[in-house]
Amino acid sequence: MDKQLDIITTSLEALLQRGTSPKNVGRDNAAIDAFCGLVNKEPECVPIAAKLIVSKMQSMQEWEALQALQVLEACMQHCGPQFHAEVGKFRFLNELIKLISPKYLGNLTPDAVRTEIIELLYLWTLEYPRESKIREAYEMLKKQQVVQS
Amino acid sequence: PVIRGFSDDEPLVIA
Repeated sequence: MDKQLDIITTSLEALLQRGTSPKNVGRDNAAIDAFCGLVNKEPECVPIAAKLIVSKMQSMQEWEALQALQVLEACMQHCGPQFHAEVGKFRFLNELIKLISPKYLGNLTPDAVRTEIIELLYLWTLEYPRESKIREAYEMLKKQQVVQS
Repeated sequence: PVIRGFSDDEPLVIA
């Protein structure tokens, strides 16, 4: 099992690297679709996939971070409830909060990335109402005036 | 307080 998970992780890393490369001229649909396909095929790698996406979102290269958000959005749309549940944990949401809150790294995050994260969080509160922690995080951001209501 | 053991999650950070 571990061996197999290692192989899957290596494949996820390679696909994510291709799907978020700063050298990409446009969206690499093949890499993003393959990443989602692998996550769907191997559900036990959902937490690993989410962690890999977070690391790319934290890139200081705006285009790389924006492409990581595109992968995240694609996974939310195509990888089903288990992926929603992973993103709906504070463990994941906290990483997004740290990227947009001035109390953490918010001031270093490129504006386009911060705007996209806030939009995704808002969108998810509507699309995934059962993931109550997403709403809780969004309400907190509004209360702290990190997000305009 | 975080429910120990049961939830594999961590507390919400405050922005």
